[in-house]
Amino acid sequence: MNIFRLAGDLSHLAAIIILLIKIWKTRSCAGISGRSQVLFAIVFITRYLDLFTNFISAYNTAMKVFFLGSSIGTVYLMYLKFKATYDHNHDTFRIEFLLLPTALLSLVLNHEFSVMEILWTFSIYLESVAILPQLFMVSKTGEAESITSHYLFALGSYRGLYILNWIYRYYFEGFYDIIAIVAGCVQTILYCDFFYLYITKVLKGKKLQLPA
Amino acid sequence: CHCSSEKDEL
Repeated sequence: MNIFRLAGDLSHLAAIIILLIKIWKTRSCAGISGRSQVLFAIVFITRYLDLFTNFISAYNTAMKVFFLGSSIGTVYLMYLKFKATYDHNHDTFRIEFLLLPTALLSLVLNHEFSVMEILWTFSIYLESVAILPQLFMVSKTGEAESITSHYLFALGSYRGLYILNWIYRYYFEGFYDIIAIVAGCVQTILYCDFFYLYITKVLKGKKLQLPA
Repeated sequence: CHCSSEKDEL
């Protein structure tokens, strides 16, 4: 554990908590892509199956349980409890275009051809593109509430901080995982356009609004 | 090896 890794995890945790607070306080999931949230739930379920087979640390287990619970909880809030506020007309990204290629890729490019390893690889590939329905929704409506922007910024920062963690681990521990690194870089790059808008608009007190 | 058994990241 290094400072970048910890900061990344805390950023990830903050993103999830911001999203839950937004939905709970406003009793609404307007502006949030249910499809991205379903993809994140699939990501966590397929990645954290090792909760049952391998104990790493209390920290590791607690975070995994929280990520699993919160992602499934978010899907529940969006599709059941606050279903009426879900903006499904604008949430139209076809997730099979993400699920099928990432599933195929995980069968071809993996460290080991075993069920656990393929599911882990699939979750890494899927996570890298899981935000696309959300970004597509923002671009379709042309705007995002400030709280949604903070959520996206925290979520994007998390994988960016993980890249610094991987650089650190490569130099100081000789450890690297090429699958995680490449997918993590793709994931971070997808947020670049949003980061630019966040820094130039939201941090200056303006609403995130795309040019017409 | 980078198998599941060694994965400590989230």
